[in-house]
Amino acid sequence: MFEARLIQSSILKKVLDAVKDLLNEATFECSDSGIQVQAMDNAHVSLVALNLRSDGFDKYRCDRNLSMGMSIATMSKILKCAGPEDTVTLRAADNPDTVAFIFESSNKEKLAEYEMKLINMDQEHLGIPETFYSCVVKMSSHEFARIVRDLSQFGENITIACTKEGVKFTAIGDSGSANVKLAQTADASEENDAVIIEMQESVKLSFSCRYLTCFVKATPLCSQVQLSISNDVPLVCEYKIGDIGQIRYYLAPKIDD
Amino acid sequence: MAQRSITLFFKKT
Repeated sequence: MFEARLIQSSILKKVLDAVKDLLNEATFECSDSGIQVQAMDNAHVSLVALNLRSDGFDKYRCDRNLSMGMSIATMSKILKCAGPEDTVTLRAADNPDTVAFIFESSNKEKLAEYEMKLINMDQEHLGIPETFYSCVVKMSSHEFARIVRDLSQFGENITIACTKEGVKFTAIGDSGSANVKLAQTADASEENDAVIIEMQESVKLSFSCRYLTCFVKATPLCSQVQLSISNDVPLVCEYKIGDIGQIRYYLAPKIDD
Repeated sequence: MAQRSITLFFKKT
């Protein structure tokens, strides 16, 4: 038996919003330690790694390890049926063909149950090596989303250049170019808006706007985003999910033709 | 610019 309960369904709603543009389906690996998802987009350009720890759930029971292949579109449809204040419970048997989503209103007067068929998936699992990153930038997730949105209008790619002075985002296209520079915050008292750069070595890498636009759909999950960058390896874009876990997006860089 | 694949960096386990 597997059962996981969250008092506020809004967390799970936001998680689905953060992955539904990238993934059609994904395997949810459930164990005693929590729920993990690792999935690539169809084009194998990016990888999403989601971790929800069991101790972050209000109730969690997993008698034996389960791999549940789920349609992200269907799961997203189901979660749209939950009110933001509803409690959500995921429930499955030990050898499940289906998973149930149970929504209960805060006054306990409405109980809704949605059952979703699981998908047989033969998914590749990739080993993500421990990587030491040359630059780690922590900044406002809203500011990052805004920069991605603004610069996407001018080019297909955003070049991220990080030095000890700050971080510079550039897009170049047929109609012109755009760049935004952020200096490291001197007084980090406004913690959420601060730009904090830990740099060992300056880096400059280009990434597809299309994928970055998908990643910033995670903005409602966390006021801060962490970008980890090294030359010639995938960018890691990480959002914490309250006290329950995190979502990491890995994006392969673009290279000059 | 050419897009690289994530599978070039992360190997199958």
